[in-house]
Amino acid sequence: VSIIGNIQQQGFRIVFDGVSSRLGFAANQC
Amino acid sequence: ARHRRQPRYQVLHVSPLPSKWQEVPRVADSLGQSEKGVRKVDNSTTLILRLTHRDSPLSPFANPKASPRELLKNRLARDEARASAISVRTKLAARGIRANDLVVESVNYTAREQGVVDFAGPLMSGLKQGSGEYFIELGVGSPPRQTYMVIDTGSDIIWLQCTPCVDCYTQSGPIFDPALSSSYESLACTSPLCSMLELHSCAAQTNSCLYQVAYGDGSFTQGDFVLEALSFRGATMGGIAMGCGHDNEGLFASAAGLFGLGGGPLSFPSQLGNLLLRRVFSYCLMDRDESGFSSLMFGSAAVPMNTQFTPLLKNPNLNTYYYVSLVGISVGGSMLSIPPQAFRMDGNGGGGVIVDSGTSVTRLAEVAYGPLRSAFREATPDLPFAGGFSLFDTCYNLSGQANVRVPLVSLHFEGGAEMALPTSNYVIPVDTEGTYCLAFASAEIGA
Repeated sequence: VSIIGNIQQQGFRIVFDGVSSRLGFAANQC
Repeated sequence: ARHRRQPRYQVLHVSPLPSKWQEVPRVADSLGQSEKGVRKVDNSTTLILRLTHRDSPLSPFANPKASPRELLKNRLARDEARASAISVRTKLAARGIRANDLVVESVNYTAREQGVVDFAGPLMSGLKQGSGEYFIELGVGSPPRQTYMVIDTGSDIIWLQCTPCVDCYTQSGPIFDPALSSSYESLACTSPLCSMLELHSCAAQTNSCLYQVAYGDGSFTQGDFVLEALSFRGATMGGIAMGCGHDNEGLFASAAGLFGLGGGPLSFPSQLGNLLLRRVFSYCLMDRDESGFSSLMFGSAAVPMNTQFTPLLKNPNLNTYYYVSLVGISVGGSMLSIPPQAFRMDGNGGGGVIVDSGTSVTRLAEVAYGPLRSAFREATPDLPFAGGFSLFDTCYNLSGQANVRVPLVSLHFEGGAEMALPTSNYVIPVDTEGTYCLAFASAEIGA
């Protein structure tokens, strides 16, 4: 099982879109 | 050779862990008019909450006596427990077995005369590690009682500790007393919400729904499954289905409970989706609140303009986790040679890696981590190698250096989305002497 952890996610806004069933990354959005 | 693409490097500013935590002033609340980072905008279509890392100096649970190195070691130990639990749960799901199925037979439910749920039976053993790294402050009940809850995209159920306690861990602040809340409402055993629980039972005398959640790392909670109001300083939502736990084991960072953000139907985003906020949420996590701050947002403003998207994948046996299709990893601008099946989820044709808020270090299958490690080492021949640290196996002694060049590491996802990682996301200090480590790990460590 591979997992992307929160150290690697830092500084990105991680978007969970349950309507469109997609996940997004936006840099420099904290 | 003239036409060969130049490797892509970026500069790492060397700044090892301080010998002790500095006092960090509270970041001015850039969210505007709100108190403590919560506001409602766009006529209730957006909800913004400040998040705090459990080890941050701003955390009410911070241990001022622990050194940064000790905090890091503890964090990595928690991470091992969590990653192992996710691995076990995923593997069981691939065989059609839910982790909770393993404990149901060991727990007996009884109801006391006064209708308070009691639980008896052998307790689970194992690591009692917290299940999450960031928490939010919110109000529970009417009038609202301020509490701290751990946020977790790897869990579906919202729950908090409730009196009377059969067994409760120590939490910051008083334990929630449902008798003092006018919005507390029991759910009947036959209610649809009760039947949506993975593991539920019925208190026959009171016809009230009982829940149990086991996290696979030794932590669990069980109690009444109820409706209650949650308040976020300016926004109150009634009728949220959640657990009122009377028997809770595990070190949930001294928080009152857990705020489930998973993909299952009972998680907070799923319940909001049925109400008003479009089932869209986002978070941004920072380690120490130094520049910017961690926040959790629901609704239309949760999606920034420059967002790159990749499809979410479904695991037919396990809808809790958020899977995406990782199609490649590049180091220094060159794609690594990784077999496509490295990131496949199971034997059912599904594929993907889990994006998790509660796991700290990215775990990769060895067939992917091996090439990453090799490429990174080959691209850093001049950095003094310093062996390993905890679950890291590629560390360098950067003492005495102000800036070093390290290759750019990017994660590439289906649909073209790319996470070009800042250096601080993959080369991290682990001590006060200038030792830095490549902050990836093999998923096989500790297996």
